[in-house]
This record gives sequence, structure tokens and C-alpha cells, in this order.
Amino acid sequence: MGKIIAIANQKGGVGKTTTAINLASSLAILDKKTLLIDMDPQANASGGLGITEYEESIYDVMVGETELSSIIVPTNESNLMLAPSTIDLVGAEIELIDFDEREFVLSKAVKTIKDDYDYIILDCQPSLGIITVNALAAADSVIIPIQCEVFALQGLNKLTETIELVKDSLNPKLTIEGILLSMFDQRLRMANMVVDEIKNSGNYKVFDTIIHRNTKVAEAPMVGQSVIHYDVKSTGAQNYLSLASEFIANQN
Amino acid sequence: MGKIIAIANQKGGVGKTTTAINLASSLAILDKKTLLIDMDPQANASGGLGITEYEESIYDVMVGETELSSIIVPTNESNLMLAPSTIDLVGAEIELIDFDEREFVLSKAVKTIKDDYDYIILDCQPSLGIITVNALAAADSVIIPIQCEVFALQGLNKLTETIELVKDSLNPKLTIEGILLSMFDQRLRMANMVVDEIKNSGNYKVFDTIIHRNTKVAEAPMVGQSVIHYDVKSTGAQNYLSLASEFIANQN
Ligand SMILES: Nc1ncnc2c1ncn2[C@@H]1O[C@H](COP(=O)(O)OP(=O)(O)OP(=O)(O)O)[C@@H](O)[C@H]1O
Ligand SMILES: Nc1ncnc2c1ncn2[C@@H]1O[C@H](COP(=O)(O)OP(=O)(O)OP(=O)(O)O)[C@@H](O)[C@H]1O
Ligand SMILES: [Mg+2]
Ligand SMILES: [Mg+2]
Repeated sequence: MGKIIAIANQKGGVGKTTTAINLASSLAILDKKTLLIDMDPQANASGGLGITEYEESIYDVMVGETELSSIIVPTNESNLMLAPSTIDLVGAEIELIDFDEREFVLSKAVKTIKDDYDYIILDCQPSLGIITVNALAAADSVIIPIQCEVFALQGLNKLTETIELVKDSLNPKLTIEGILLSMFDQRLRMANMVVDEIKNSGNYKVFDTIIHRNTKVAEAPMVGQSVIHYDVKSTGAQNYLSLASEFIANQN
Repeated sequence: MGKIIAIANQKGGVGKTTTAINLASSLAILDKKTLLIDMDPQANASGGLGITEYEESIYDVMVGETELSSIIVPTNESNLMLAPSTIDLVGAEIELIDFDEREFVLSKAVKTIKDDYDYIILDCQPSLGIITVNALAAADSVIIPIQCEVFALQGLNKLTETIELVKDSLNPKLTIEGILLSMFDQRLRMANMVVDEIKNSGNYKVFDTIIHRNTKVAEAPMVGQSVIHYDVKSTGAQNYLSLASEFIANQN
């Protein structure tokens, strides 16, 4: 019960939040009880699901003020719950410095509710600081979205090195679920080059599903919905539904 | 002499590095002696200018091991020098915690070389941690690139609040040079909505120049060049040259 998946990449703007929201929503539609935990002080996953008013957030859990169960709120989508974030989380990086076992704060918190869900998705911020390390220490596996553009490949080695480091020193069960090619625009020569390079290098597990650049994907969060609920016929919705199916099939 | 401009926004993937490289290159072409300091552990500004082999980096300066002047290297472009970064900078966030006046490490370092340049550009990472605070404490002004998409507006208030905080407590001279609308795709309904909202809100100074989404901009860093040197006739090159001219005109 309760497989925990971190969506991580220290490169900014590669589709982490978009993937976290739309994968979580697709899993919920496929009748899996799903929790999305927003681990980014920008709180884009919270805002992208239309959730902006809440008393407590993941910050309060990380500094030990409250239990994870008491910050979880429903979303407009059945089977999908959210643990929201706030900008205060920026401060937690400093506050956690003196904590005992500071890398395991989240994994201890998640254990208390893990069996209530089929899947728990963690949306990570674009950095490799102590909050992201907490997410990697708590996760069973990591999905790494990359944009099919040049800077995408520069940071990939560093991220996989960090994942290996976390696996060796903090969380031996951690694996890479796969690399997700996102915001793919087949008209760009470069996009095809990046896809070929990643797939042919043989160094990484790459999802067959590719997420295409699609306006509906970028519009959906404006109305606080996943792209599946916003426009199920869109390319973006179809891409994320097939990602969820491929992901579930890989679990067996 | 030596005006210092930070390119900052905690939202990831909005064009900070692309703006840092191409504004610095345009200023250099307009005969201004320019230094680009890469303050991001991803080191995309360094890689994007084709500079990958170096002994020391901004990390060594931030932890007090070496002088800023000794890490500055030439680029392929005349009038443009670079202070490169490495992933070690991730560790500096923690190492700086116990430093005296930890927010002023960079501004003290920059004072020693400031008069050798007309402009010094700081490429910031997508977070509001101590490294970005160092950049804001050292800067005379900030350029805030935003993508013309939905999450762009969510974090803007938080960034301007942080800038005000730094201005009040650390750096009274700090101003906002302007908001730069980047990766603009006029075919997207949403892009036009974001532009109208930002311009009409009256809350922000917005550059007249808009940077359009343009393939050449994304291709140029693959060959270690600015877009101006890669293809001067491209829309991207024209956009960044006109940004540099507008920026220089605003200085008078
Ligand atoms: N498939 C897609 N098609 C079109 N636009 C997309 C797609 N995926 C993401 N976007 C847009 O690109 C921008 C960046 O995506 P997103 O915010 O999900 O990235 P991120 O990696 O979470 O960013 P950060 O590093 O700031 O957390 C957003 O404006 C989003 O709407
Ligand atoms: N005007 C543009 N046209 C086309 N592509 C662009 C443009 N500006 C930026 N890009 C591409 O978008 C991606 C994100 O840009 P960039 O890396 O400059 O953002 P950033 O804000 O520095 O990201 P980070 O938050 O990770 O530091 C890059 O792959 C870049 O090549
Ligand atoms: Mg995000
Ligand atoms: Mg950058």
C-alpha cells in the first residue's frame, strides 16, 4: 500500500508540477486513492488544483508543529487529496539544520498515513537542498521530467548522482521510476536530438509515453483543474492518462 | 562604474539564464565591458557560454578560499568575462550559515573588481535561499524575467516582497530594473492575457522589449554561444539587442 513517488529535477521549469498534478489526477481517475504532497514553497501544485486558502501546510509538519494527517485537504477531484505548501517552507531549509535526523522528517510523517492511499506523489522544488533530500529519503521511486531542450541534459548526471547518494546513505529502497520527456515539440530539430540521445544512451529508464507541448496543459491550472478534467480530449490529457496507465503496468 | 544587475525569479525555467547570457553578450557587443557571474549550482550560464573546464569557481569565493579576480575567465566573446559556477555551490547554502555577515560575502568580493567593468550580471538559481540573498544584497538592481504563462504570476508577489525585505534590511540602493516578459508566443491566448494583466496592473515597471519564443535562442547554448553570435538575424537576437539598448537608455 501507499507507494511514494517523488517528481524531482533541480532544473527549473521542466514540468515537475504539471506532471505531479496530472499524474496524480490520472491515477485518481483510474480509481487509485491518491495524495499529492506539495514540497515546493512556490506552492504551484496547491494553486494549480485551485487550493489557496488553508490553515496549516507542509511547513508546519516539517518543523514538527503538527501531524501530516491534519493538513490534508480534499480537492475538486474524487480520489485525490492534497497536502498544501506555503512560502514559509523556504525557512524550513534553515530551521531543519539543527534537527535530529533532519533528512527523515518527511518519511516519518508519511509513515503515519501511507496505508490510506494507493499512491503518494511528491512535487519537488527546483533545488537539491534539505527539503528535496527529505522527499528523496521518503520516496520509493523518482520520476525525472526533462524538457527536450539543451540545458535539460546538463544537470541530469548531477541529479542521478544525488539520487545514488541518497540511496546509499539514507534510503536503500530508492529507485528511478523513469525519465519523462516533457514539453516535447516535434517541430523542433533539437527536441528530436534530445530524445534520441536520451533513449539511445542506454543509461536511463525512459517512459515510452512522451508529453507533448500542448496549450490546454498550460491553461488548466488557471482554472484550478488538471488537464484531464479541463479537456479530456486534449493531447495533454491523453498523454498523462497513458503515462498513468504505463506507470501502473510497470508496478506489476 | 560597474553597475550590478541580478537576474532573479524563484520560479524555475522562466529564462533567467537565457536572459543573463544574452543581455551580457549584447552589452559586450555594444562595447560595454561586461562580467557575468554564475550564481547557480546548475552552472547553465557557464555551460551555455561553452565554458566547462575551470579550476576554481564562485563556490571557492563564497566560502572564502579565494579572491573573485582569480576565478574570472575570458569567453569566446570580446568584452565579456565569466565567473563560473559548480554544483559545489549547493553546499555553500549550509556552509554560510555560521559566517559573519553571511549575506554580504558576495558584495564584499564584487567590490574588489567592480571598477574594471561597466556592467556585472548575476545569474540566480530558482530559489530564495542565502546564495540568491547574497546576489540581491550585492546588486544595484534586479531584472525579473517572467514567462507569459499561468504559474508566472503566482510567485511574483513573493519575489517583490523578498526584494523589499532585502532593500530594507541589507541593501537600501536595490531597485527593480524591470519585469521582462520572456518566451512570449503570440499564438497563445494566455500569453496575451498575462501581458495585459502585468502591463495594466500598474504595479510593476515592465520593459517595452518582449522576448519572443524562438528556436535559435534555445539552440545557441548547445554550441556555447549567445544567440547574437549564433544567429544575429534571428528574432531572439534582435529581441535581446533591443533589450540591451532599452536598458542602457534607462541608465541615463
Ligand atoms: N506539456 C506542456 N505543454 C505546455 N506547457 C507546459 C507543459 N508542461 C508544462 N508547461 C508549462 O511550462 C511551465 C513550467 O512547468 P512547471 O511549472 O510544471 O515546471 P516545474 O518544473 O514544476 O517548475 P519549477 O522548477 O518552478 O518547479 C508552466 O507554465 C507550465 O504551464
Ligand atoms: N525566448 C526563448 N525562446 C525559446 N526557448 C527559450 C527562450 N528562453 C528560454 N528558452 C528555453 O527555455 C528553457 C528555460 O530557460 P532558462 O534555462 O534560461 O530558464 P531559467 O529561469 O534560467 O531556469 P532555472 O530556473 O533552471 O535557472 C531553456 O531550455 C531555454 O533554452
Ligand atoms: Mg514546480
Ligand atoms: Mg537558470
